[in-house]
Amino acid sequence: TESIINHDEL
Amino acid sequence: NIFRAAGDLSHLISILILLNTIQKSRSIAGISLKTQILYVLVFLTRYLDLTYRYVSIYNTLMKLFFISSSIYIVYLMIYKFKNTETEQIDTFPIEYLIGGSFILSLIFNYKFQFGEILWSFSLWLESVAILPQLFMLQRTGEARTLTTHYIFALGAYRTLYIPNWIFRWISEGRVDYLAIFTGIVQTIIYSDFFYIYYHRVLKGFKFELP
Repeated sequence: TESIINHDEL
Repeated sequence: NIFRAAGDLSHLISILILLNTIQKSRSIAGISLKTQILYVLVFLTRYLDLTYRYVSIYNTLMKLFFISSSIYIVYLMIYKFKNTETEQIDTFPIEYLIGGSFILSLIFNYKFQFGEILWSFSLWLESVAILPQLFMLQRTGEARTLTTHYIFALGAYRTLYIPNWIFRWISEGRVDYLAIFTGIVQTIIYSDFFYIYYHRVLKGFKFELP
């Protein structure tokens, strides 16, 4: 499942 | 971008300062175990997404580093350099922070889904995780310079993320409201500390609360 915001930060 | 890189670097440095301080002085005096336990929770709930979400090798390595180093620090504090004196002044009721963050994560998330709730929980919890440490500083009234450098570097990480979010909003149109709001809360919690740090530590005075 894709999240609405792409969590690409730390 | 430069803000995010500087933020991550500062996050990394904060952990290295803490580890170095503990190893060299062979003591955990003045360091809040409760704050460190909260960080284990923060990193586990936010970064376990590395098992199902791949971003980049950099992202994965950093996540692994933060999870393992935070667990290692708690291990050192509990088993290797146990300090009952410090524990006695480490009395902040963290169950409220955990409970409050959990409730907020149920209300505010991008999707009512396990992974998203965990992510939101970690953001809320991180924003307040330093409170037991600041509370301890307030009780003792002073701290070792290295401990203040550690707290400063840790606070700088999320503060530097704020211009990063503005930059990404302008350049990519990307806005992560949850991260931004909790990041601002976290920076406000640190603001008093930043002020004293700037006025005393950077000018070569001992860290003493007025």
